[in-house]
Amino acid sequence: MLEAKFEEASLFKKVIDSFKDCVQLVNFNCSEHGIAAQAVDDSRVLLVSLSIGTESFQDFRCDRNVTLGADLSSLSKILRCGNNNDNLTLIADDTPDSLLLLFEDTKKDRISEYSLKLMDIDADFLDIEGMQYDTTITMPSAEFAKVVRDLNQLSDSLNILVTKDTVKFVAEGDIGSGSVIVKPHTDMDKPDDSVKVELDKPVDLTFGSKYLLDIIKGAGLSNQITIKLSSETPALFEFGLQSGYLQFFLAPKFNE
Amino acid sequence: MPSQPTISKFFKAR
Repeated sequence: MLEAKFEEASLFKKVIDSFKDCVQLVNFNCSEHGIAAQAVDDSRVLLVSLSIGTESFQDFRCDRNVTLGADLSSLSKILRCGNNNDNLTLIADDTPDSLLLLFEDTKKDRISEYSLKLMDIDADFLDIEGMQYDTTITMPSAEFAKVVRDLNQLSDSLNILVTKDTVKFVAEGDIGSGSVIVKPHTDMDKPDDSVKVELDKPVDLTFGSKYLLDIIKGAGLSNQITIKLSSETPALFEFGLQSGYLQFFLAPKFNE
Repeated sequence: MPSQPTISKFFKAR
């Protein structure tokens, strides 16, 4: 039996909104540790990994591991029916063919109940642990989102170059070129505005802008994004949750 | 033109 109660439905809504446009069918694996999911987009280029730890819930109970195979566009239709500050409880039995979503507005004494049909989804679970990275950048997620949106107008590729004291984003396209340089700094008053760069080796990588546009949809989850880069391995873009994370893995483009 | 590899090239199925 799974019974997972979010104090506010907005958290789960935001999480699902962050990746529903790049993947459609997702297995949510529920265990005593919380809810986790992994999925790859249709072009098999972008991998999404989600972990919502038990501390993100007001109450969490999962007696036995249970997998909820869901179509995210259907799930998000139901999530839109609840208000952001409603309590949201996800309820499923041990071998479920549907997921119950219970929205409660405790002030108005209103309870809305929806049932989502589940499906068997055949998907590989990829081993994404233990990667080594040459550099780790932490920066405001809104700032990263703006860089990606701005430079996407110029090119379908975004080049990221990291040295000890700068992170440089470059786009070169038919209409011209653009670059944005971000330097590490610490903001004592607003720590979330700080930029931090840890560097073992400089990197120079190129990514497909259309995938980065999918990734920045997670910017609403967290004020900061952590980007881990290494030559010839997929980059990791991570938005932290109060307990857990939403990660995107994207392989860089290569010159043949 | 640089090519875009798929993610399964890097990660093995568990």
